[in-house]
Parts: sequence; C-alpha cells; structure tokens
Amino acid sequence: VIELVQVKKTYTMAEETVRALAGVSVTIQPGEYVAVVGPSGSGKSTLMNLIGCLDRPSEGRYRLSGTDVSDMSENQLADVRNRRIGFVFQTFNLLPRLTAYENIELPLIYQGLPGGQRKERVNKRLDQLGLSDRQKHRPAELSGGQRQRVAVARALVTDPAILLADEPTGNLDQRTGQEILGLFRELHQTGQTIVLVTHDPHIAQQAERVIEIRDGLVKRDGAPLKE
Amino acid sequence: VIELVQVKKTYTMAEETVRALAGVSVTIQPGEYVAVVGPSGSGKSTLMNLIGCLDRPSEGRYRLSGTDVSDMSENQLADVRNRRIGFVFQTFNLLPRLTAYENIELPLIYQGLPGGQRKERVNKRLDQLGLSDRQKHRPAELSGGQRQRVAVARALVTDPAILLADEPTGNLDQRTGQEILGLFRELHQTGQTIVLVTHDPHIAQQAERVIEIRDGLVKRDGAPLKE
Ligand SMILES: Nc1ncnc2c1ncn2[C@@H]1O[C@H](COP(=O)(O)OP(=O)(O)OP(=O)(O)O)[C@@H](O)[C@H]1O
Ligand SMILES: Nc1ncnc2c1ncn2[C@@H]1O[C@H](COP(=O)(O)OP(=O)(O)OP(=O)(O)O)[C@@H](O)[C@H]1O
Ligand SMILES: [Mg+2]
Ligand SMILES: [Mg+2]
Repeated sequence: VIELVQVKKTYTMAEETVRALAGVSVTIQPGEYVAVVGPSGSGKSTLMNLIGCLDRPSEGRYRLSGTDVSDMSENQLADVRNRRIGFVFQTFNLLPRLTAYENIELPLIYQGLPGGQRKERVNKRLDQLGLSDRQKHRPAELSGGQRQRVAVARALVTDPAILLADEPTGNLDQRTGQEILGLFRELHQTGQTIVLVTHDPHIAQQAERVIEIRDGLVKRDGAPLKE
Repeated sequence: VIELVQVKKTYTMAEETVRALAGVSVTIQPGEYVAVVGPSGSGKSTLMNLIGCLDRPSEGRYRLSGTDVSDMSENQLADVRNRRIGFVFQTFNLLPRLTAYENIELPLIYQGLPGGQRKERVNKRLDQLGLSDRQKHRPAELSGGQRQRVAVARALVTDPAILLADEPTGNLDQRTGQEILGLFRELHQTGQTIVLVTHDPHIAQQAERVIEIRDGLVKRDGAPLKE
C-alpha cells in the first residue's frame, strides 16, 4: 500500500520558495493501475520521486506497506528501491558507460541473480522492446526513443511490485507506445501496481484511476473521464 | 535552400556497421514548413543533425544556399549554426550551470547583440513560453517540460532563418504543445523555414509537407495524409 498523508515538497531558493507539492494525500492499493496527469510543472515528477523513495517529503508522512519511509535506514530504502520498485525516469538516467544490455542487467546484479537467469530476463526484455540489435550500443549511440525503451526495459526486468513510469512514451511513435503499454498491462495482470505519469489523454484513459495534479495539489482523483 | 544529395551516415562499430542514413536526397526551399516522421531509430535525428551542420555526411553532398557545407571552414560552420539556424534538440542539451534566462540568452551573446536588446528578446520568449517565474532556475531545478520549453525558447530567440525542432513537444501537455506550434507558425509567417520531427500525426498534419523516413531512407515525401 502506498500512503501519502499531507505530503509537501518545498524548495527554498535564494530569492523564492517553490512549493512543488503543497499538501498531497493519496492512497494507492496493491494492484491498482493509476495515471497521474496535470500541466507541465505541476508536481508530477516530484510526486513520483517521493513514491519511489528517491526523495523525502519536506512535511507530511509517506507510509509504504505500513512502514513510515522516514523511519527506514539508507539500506532499507536502497532495498525497497531495488527489490520492489521499477522506475522509468522522464529523462531516462541511463549509465553512459554501460551498454543497453548492461544498463538493463544492472538491477538484477544488485539483486544477486545468477548470470544465466539474468541473461534470460534481459534478453526477453530486449526482444520485447525491439532492442536486440542495439544491445551493445551505449546510450550516446542510441536514438532518443531507443534510450527511452532501454529505460523501460530496465524498469521491467525485475518484474517489480510497483512500476513507476514518468512519461514513458514521449519519444516514441504511437505503435511503440502502445506496445509498451501492453507490457505494462501484462505486468498489471500479475497483480503488480502501476503508477504512470502521462500527458496523453488516450493513455490516461487506459488506467483504472486518474489523479490530476495542479500547482502541487490533487485537483481530481477518480475514474478516467470519457473524452 | 537546403539540398541533400544521396546523403549517407554510417557508424562503424567493432562488430557491426550501422547505416543510420542510407542515401537520402531532399531539397527544402526557403519558407517551407516540413514535418519529418518515421519509427524510432529510423534516422530522423541523424538527418536533423546533418541539416543543422552539427555533423557531416559519410557520403553524399549537402548544399546550403548553394554552398557545399563540406567546403566550409569551422568558422563558417559556426557562423551558420549561430546566425541562421535555431535547433531544438530531442534531449534539450541545456548548459547545466546556466539559468534558464542565461541558456536562452547565449545565442544572442554569440551574435554580439547589445544587452538591452538581448534582455527584451529573452523576456519576450520567457513570457510566451510561460517561463518568466522560472528564469533563474538552472536545468536541474526545472521540470522536464520546463527544460523542453527553455530549449524551444533558445532556438526561437534569434528568429532563425531555419528552425530545426527535433520532437519539441514530447514532454508537454496538449495545450502547451499547441502553443509552441503557434509560435512556430508565427515564425513561419515571417518567411522562415521550419523542419520539425514529430511522432504525433496531428502535428505532422499541420505542416505543408511530410517526409517519412524508414531504415535511413525516404519512404514518402509529399502533402500530409488525412487521418
Ligand atoms: N553514434 C552512433 N553509433 C552507432 N549507431 C548510432 C549512433 N547514433 C545513432 N545510431 C543509430 O542510428 C539509428 C538512427 O538514429 P536516430 O537518432 O537518427 O533515430 P531517430 O529516427 O531520431 O529515432 P527516435 O525517433 O527514437 O528519436 C538508430 O538505430 C541508432 O541506434
Ligand atoms: N530543485 C528544484 N529547485 C526549485 N524548483 C524545483 C526543483 N525541482 C523542481 N522544481 C519546480 O517544482 C515544480 C514541479 O516540478 P515537477 O518536475 O514535479 O513538474 P512536472 O509536473 O513533472 O512537470 P513536467 O510535466 O514538465 O515534467 C516545477 O515548477 C519546477 O520548476
Ligand atoms: Mg515531470
Ligand atoms: Mg530522434
């Protein structure tokens, strides 16, 4: 269970204070498929980084499966990020000196999975995302959409309990975007939780629930609206 | 006039040869509004980098306003890039230690524009792109869509003769994307040339001409298709 209670994120700068999240309360049950929408700069990525334990709230509480995340040690946090969460970053965040294959393999190395099992899982994702013939390329030798697909593959390779995808199809043509959503649906059907940020109303409509963020606050939280 | 004749771009790697462009011939007249479409990895960004004088063909000729680009000195190339071309990069390529304001101002500093005129032009673009209240933020302190808008502002601030935009709206909601296309249309109406790469068929339909790339080759070149 993902439980945010009156969560705030404030950046204090020299000349201004930015309230990226201004008091957000959201509960997501295991197995839900949630879309997060809202204008550019409204706080979506900030929210995702908090849920993904990559950042801490300035105020408020975040409980993950009943445990307060602020009470977790660095090791426990790293463990949660590694074993339970898969994250597709809006700006991909691939390691520049590793190949596509190695970038996708890395979470499995951290999990201590043996080489043969790693190879099978990485190859499966490379294949599903049309990257097999680019597996030895480093990020600088890949197109924008190929980098995005490597980021997606890396997030899926651990079959995470919680998949957090921050605008996972922005650099992709419609068909490839739909293929990726198909892979997310597959994961969802095994009971995993999916939270995805999108600017595309068609993608939002495929979720079970849509949370609309505006100026760091939840404006709406319910079933997708028909367009 | 942008004139590519049988242009190829080949990457020779340890174990493979990648033909990113496999013989492309395209002529774009001044004042045209062209969309470039095609699957992920098909060669669109490679084509844009060649047109923008950021890269050289492996084979073939590129003539810009009658001059062969391969005959230009480094200074002449820098001059073309600076004074005649505005480029929105697929991955933004902002300077991390400069603020949004300074990133947008930089091309005008290179052009030797006086401070007062620079300030006026930068503020106009900040305002049009909804970035005025974020002008002092550095890229790491901006959302994905805000970074994309800074990249767009920087490309527009010189009112370039040729605007090259590589997927300029992928991280933006529909409304902001349309506002940006409105700014491109404004530039087009002053007689400038626009070449934009997009995965969005609605955006492609707003162009006068659509070039479809597939496997490094031009598959189609003509009026937009009705959907
Ligand atoms: N430095 C490089 N070395 C080897 N191959 C490369 C290099 N740069 C690009 N490529 C390959 O060239 C092909 C074309 O790349 P390009 O970036 O032009 O594609 P694109 O059409 O812009 O794709 P996208 O829509 O995903 O952005 C891709 O298959 C890519 O893997
Ligand atoms: N380190 C920081 N310092 C100051 N302000 C920040 C920082 N990081 C983000 N912000 C601001 O916080 C707000 C929310 O950012 P966030 O990245 O969550 O937006 P977003 O909803 O993901 O937007 P987009 O759709 O453009 O990706 C933005 O207005 C941004 O400028
Ligand atoms: Mg974001
Ligand atoms: Mg590209």
